[in-house]
Order: sequence, then C-alpha cells, then structure tokens
Amino acid sequence: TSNGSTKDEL
Amino acid sequence: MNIFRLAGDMTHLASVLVLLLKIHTIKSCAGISLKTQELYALVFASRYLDIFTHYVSFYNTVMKLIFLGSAFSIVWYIRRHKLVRRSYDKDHDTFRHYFIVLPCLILALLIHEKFTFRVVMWTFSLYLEAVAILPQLVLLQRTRNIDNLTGQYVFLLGAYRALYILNWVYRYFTEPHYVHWITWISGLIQTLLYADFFYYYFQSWKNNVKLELPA
Repeated sequence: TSNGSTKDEL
Repeated sequence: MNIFRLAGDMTHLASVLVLLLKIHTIKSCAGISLKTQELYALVFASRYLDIFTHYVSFYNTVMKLIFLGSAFSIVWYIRRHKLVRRSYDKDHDTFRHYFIVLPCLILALLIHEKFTFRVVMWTFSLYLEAVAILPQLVLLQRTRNIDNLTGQYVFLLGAYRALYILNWVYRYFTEPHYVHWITWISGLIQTLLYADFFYYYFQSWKNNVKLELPA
C-alpha cells in the first residue's frame, strides 16, 4: 500500500 | 480505509455540498472567493490526471469525479450564471492567482519524489491545495458580514484537513513504511492556516454571536 505513494488518498 | 480518512472525505464532501446549496438554491455566492474556487479546480485537475489510468477503488474514482465536477461547476456558476455572478464580491476578492500558483509550481519542480510529469503535477496539486484557501480567508477578513453557510463551508474544509492529519497518524502506526513527508508537511501547513479561523469560529459558537473575523 505504501512505498512512496499516498495516491490511494483523495 | 480508516475512520479518520472516511470522516475527512465526508467532511470535504459536506463542504462542497454546503457551497453548492448556497449557490444553487439561494443563487448567491456572497462571501465566496472565486480565486479560491479556481485554485481548487486547478488542484483537482492536476491531481486527478490519472483518474482513468490508475484505478484504486470504485470509491476513489467516484469521489474524484465528484470533486472535479463540483469544483468546475462552482467556478462556472460564479463566472457565468446570471444571478449568481451578481452576488460575487469582485472588489474584495483581489488575490492574484500567480502569487500562489507560480511558487507552488516552482516548488513542485524542485521538491518531488520523482521527476515525471504526473508526479510533479501531483506534487504541485498538494502545494497548491495547501495555500488555495488564502484568497477565501482574506475575503472573509475583509467582509464584515460572514453568513452562516460561508462560515460552515470554511469550517468543514478546515475540519477535513484536520481529519486527514489524524488519518496519517493512524496509518503511520498501522502500516509498514508509511512515510510521506511532502504530503504531511503541506497538509500540516494547510491545516495551520485554518487555526485563526477555527479560533474565531468556536468563539462565536460558544458565545452564540455572529462570526466575525478581526480586521
């Protein structure tokens, strides 16, 4: 889920 | 998805609905900064570039569409709708876009996780969202008379940001390697910009008097 991405958030 | 994230998204959604309610049913955008609304439209347009190529969940896609659609329709209403545009306080909404957009763009070009178009635009949208409320806050301070819906709109936007911080704290402790400095710092700055507003909002609520920001 993580690894440098908060792109699962709005 | 944790409860803070969901509550944050719902608060964000509520803020948009409050604003649309004001604009659509009362046909007024008094006290609303068009500059801030245009900046939000730019924020969502640059952040959701991957909306059709990078699928996360049905929930995410629907919410992205709602935020994009509402942002652009609010701008359209204020600029084009013949009744709504009359109530627009143009003389007090004087913040210059490029004072905000340009520094954010430069910062995104300098500080990002990866130098690709998508990631730089995504980073730009984070920086821009952090400060996009400024024209609105300036307008509130200049307007002696803040109506209920406008006050609630800004309060809900601030609450959404505060809940996102709780969401990050929760995720930091529950997910491995969950560290996102760029998102966190810009999110923290964004929330701090509301501190002053929150203070006067709660004061007016506690004392049961009309919300007014000091000049």
